[in-house]
Amino acid sequence: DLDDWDKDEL
Amino acid sequence: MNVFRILGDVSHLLAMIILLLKIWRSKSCAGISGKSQILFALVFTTRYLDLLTNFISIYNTVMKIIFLACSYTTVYMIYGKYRNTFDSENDSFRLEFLLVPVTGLSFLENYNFTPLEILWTFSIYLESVAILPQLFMISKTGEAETITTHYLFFLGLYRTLYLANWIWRYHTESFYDQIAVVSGVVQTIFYCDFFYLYVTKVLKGKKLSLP
Repeated sequence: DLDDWDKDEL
Repeated sequence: MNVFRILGDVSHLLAMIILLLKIWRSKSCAGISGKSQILFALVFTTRYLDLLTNFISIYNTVMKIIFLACSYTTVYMIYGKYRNTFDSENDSFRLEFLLVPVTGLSFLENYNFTPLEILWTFSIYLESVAILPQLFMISKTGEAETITTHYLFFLGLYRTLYLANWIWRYHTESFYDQIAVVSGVVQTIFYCDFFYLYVTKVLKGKKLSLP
């Protein structure tokens, strides 16, 4: 689910 | 954002700038594996598709765009502008040996069976092995220019700092990304041998050459 997208690292 | 993470990102950026400067100033990409650079461009492309779907932060967006730009410029330098200096003979690693297992694994072992998530997983797995064509090239020719070793050093340093970042985040935020951490450990291991040669030879002013 795109709302749960939590990838803040590069 | 902790100090290990920011230093890791800076090292990563520095590595890419060092590589571009080497090519640009010497007008040559001798000793550089074009295949590794294509893999890195593929890594950034498949990982940063979320630029189009999710906004995380200004920092995140700007860094992603810079990484993509550096990566594609490097590929263009090798296969376009300075292709005459590219040593394709020694860049002979078979990419299918990496791409086939990495593609398979990203379909099997991911957080969510959605296109964006599978592509993100693919990028994480691929990044962990993307440097292998470069290391293979060095082992084949038996040497590397000092500036190329600086590039590899900062790339390896970035990996190591990201490990420290994950340990920090695990203790402070209980954050734990299994796919990223396992792949990150694998990737860092590939640099250990190189780190040893870098410290024992390059930092003492010698050229990196293998016996």
